[in-house]
Amino acid sequence: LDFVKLRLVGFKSFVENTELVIEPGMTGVVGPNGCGKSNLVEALRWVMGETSAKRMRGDGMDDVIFGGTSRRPARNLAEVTLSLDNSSRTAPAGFNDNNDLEITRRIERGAGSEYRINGKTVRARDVQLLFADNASGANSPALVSQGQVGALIRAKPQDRRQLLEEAA
Amino acid sequence: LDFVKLRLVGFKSFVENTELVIEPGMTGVVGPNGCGKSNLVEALRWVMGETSAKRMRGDGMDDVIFGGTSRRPARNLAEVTLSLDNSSRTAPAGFNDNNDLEITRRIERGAGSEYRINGKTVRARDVQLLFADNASGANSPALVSQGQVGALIRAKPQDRRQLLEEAA
Amino acid sequence: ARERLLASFQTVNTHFQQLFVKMFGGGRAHLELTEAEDPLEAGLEIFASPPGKRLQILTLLSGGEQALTALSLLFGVFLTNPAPICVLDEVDAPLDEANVGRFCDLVQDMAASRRTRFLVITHHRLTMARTDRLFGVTMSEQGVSQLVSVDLRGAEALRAIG
Amino acid sequence: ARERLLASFQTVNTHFQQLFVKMFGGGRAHLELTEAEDPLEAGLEIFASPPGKRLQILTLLSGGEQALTALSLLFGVFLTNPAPICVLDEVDAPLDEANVGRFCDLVQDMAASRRTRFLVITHHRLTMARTDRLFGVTMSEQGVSQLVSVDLRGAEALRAIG
Ligand SMILES: Nc1ncnc2c1ncn2[C@@H]1O[C@H](COP(=O)(O)OP(=O)(O)OP(=O)(O)O)[C@@H](O)[C@H]1O
Ligand SMILES: Nc1ncnc2c1ncn2[C@@H]1O[C@H](COP(=O)(O)OP(=O)(O)OP(=O)(O)O)[C@@H](O)[C@H]1O
Ligand SMILES: [Mg+2]
Ligand SMILES: [Mg+2]
Repeated sequence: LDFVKLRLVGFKSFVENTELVIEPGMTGVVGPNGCGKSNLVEALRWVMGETSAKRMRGDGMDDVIFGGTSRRPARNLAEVTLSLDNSSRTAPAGFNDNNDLEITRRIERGAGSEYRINGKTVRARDVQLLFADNASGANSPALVSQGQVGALIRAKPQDRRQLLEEAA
Repeated sequence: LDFVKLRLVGFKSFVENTELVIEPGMTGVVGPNGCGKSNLVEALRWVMGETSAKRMRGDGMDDVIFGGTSRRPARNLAEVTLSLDNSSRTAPAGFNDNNDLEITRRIERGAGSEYRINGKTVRARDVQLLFADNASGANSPALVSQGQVGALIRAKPQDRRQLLEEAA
Repeated sequence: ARERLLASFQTVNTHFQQLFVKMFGGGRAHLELTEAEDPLEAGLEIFASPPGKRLQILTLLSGGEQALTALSLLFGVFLTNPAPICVLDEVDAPLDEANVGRFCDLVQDMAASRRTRFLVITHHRLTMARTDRLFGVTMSEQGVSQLVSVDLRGAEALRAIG
Repeated sequence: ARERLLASFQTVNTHFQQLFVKMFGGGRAHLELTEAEDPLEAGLEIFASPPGKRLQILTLLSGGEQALTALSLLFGVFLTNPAPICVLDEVDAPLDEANVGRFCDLVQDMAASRRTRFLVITHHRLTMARTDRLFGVTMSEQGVSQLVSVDLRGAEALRAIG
């Protein structure tokens, strides 16, 4: 599986439709403090099935929906789509014939999340397994959030064991 | 009280006699990772009466004594001296006639610390009070160690109260 | 003791609000003493909203915004009870270049208007350039620290070996 | 499950030791599974000694040395079970310029030898210059993020509004 594109709309500070193309090699992301860089990382983690609002830095999962600014009203809907290239044929049985996969997660304020793969509604579990089978997912040790390196140093030895479990 | 000079010998990685002159305005301290910049801050906190080895990043207070390198043997003695200008006459009664004060803390491996003001042995308490009366000391909120800004953000509201108490 | 704490809270809060606006170039923020009946048991809660953004809990702010907010609080405490020395160990690490500039403006202001002496440890070139004098710490012999005074031209050379 | 954990520990430990030496240009380090009888309950302890220094507990290392050690562990885990995407959010913040260079060398090596795609968020100019392409996030309208693709000349302009 290759990660090809991330599309966000109404997710945190990305109220307008935004597309981040992900190509091979190293892609840098820069910008001033508070402009939304870490929000992009959270969008990626969220579409892969993140269940903890705390890891999204909010109180409840609705906090990922655009909350408004002094000049724009809040939204009630957020949607993130991750486009994958499946030419290496590593998707689960029902979807493995497709060359391209589009994983979509959509949340409505007060009504919870809905997942779709190529337009078909699926369970959160299906999306989580798809990524777990491909050494990725919301808990992937390869997604190093801001401050996580420091947290690893401060962690008790038992708390670091999870890293080994993910690597197994 | 003005802080004028800090002298270290055998303290952490400063095995040789080192003098840091502190002048008015902004003094920058730079250098590669692991070269000893934060050790200087700890020397300043230590000489003002720090009692917690954990705040010195060690297991026991002996960890502040030079522990040796692959080419030099460990030492058994560490000493830090802080020179103060007392022309504003804010020192405690016994020492207020002096223009200059030299606060020295010395530790011997396995034998604990000893404090001196202008050569005269005093208790740790005397040194701690001298600085507390001058809005400074080992717990001063104006000594912002590496990582402390992050810790303040992560702290529970009750833990932040200490800041107000120091300001009172 | 209660009165002292309440009085210090008021002063710190006033300084904090002014400093926040300076650091962010706008917005608003305030402190609240929360929970317990007795202020001696209370906690200190921080509310902040950068310019143009809604008031929110601290965790929704970005890494750099949180650092600037915490620095405004620390400097608010410092202005309430000014110390003879202030040491800042790599507090500018999460800041972008514009915010490093505002941070330096603030430290320079405070250094110019008080007797306080400032020691600033940093890896940011912009901050190095704003200091009155510069010391370098090197370990030319592994594991042994040595302090050298650097003139700013020498700082280039130091960074090269850094 | 026990065998799997022990096997993964061995592989991660081997990678970690090699990466540590690469990151620090020498020294030595190793991992230990500590405490419990049952490896499934055990903890992971990290021992590290930068070049020329004694082996010591993690807390005595400097901020930058700790970050480099933790990154060696994270990349060790990554090499044990390579993911299709790796995202690094300001992990270079505590590093000096020489270590930022070594960090970039390592990421570039890993990006060149595998199918993995890397997203690197940074404020360091040196790191920006080492990427294959650069995206900028701006908030020209306060509170609203916008993504723009930047060529490296444009990066100067972006930093100016930084
Ligand atoms: N639901 C939401 N609606 C609107 N804006 C939000 C929402 N959640 C978070 N934000 C905004 O996103 C901003 C934080 O963005 P983010 O953490 O991505 O910044 P960053 O670019 O990583 O900055 P830094 O360089 O400081 O780490 C906050 O200022 C917050 O106002
Ligand atoms: N008792 C001791 N004897 C000898 N060396 C010591 C002792 N205690 C600490 N050190 C050394 O000091 C080094 C850490 O120094 P310090 O934390 O001051 O670095 P720094 O310049 O602040 O680096 P950074 O930029 O990464 O924060 C460690 O590598 C450690 O080996
Ligand atoms: Mg961020
Ligand atoms: Mg340090």
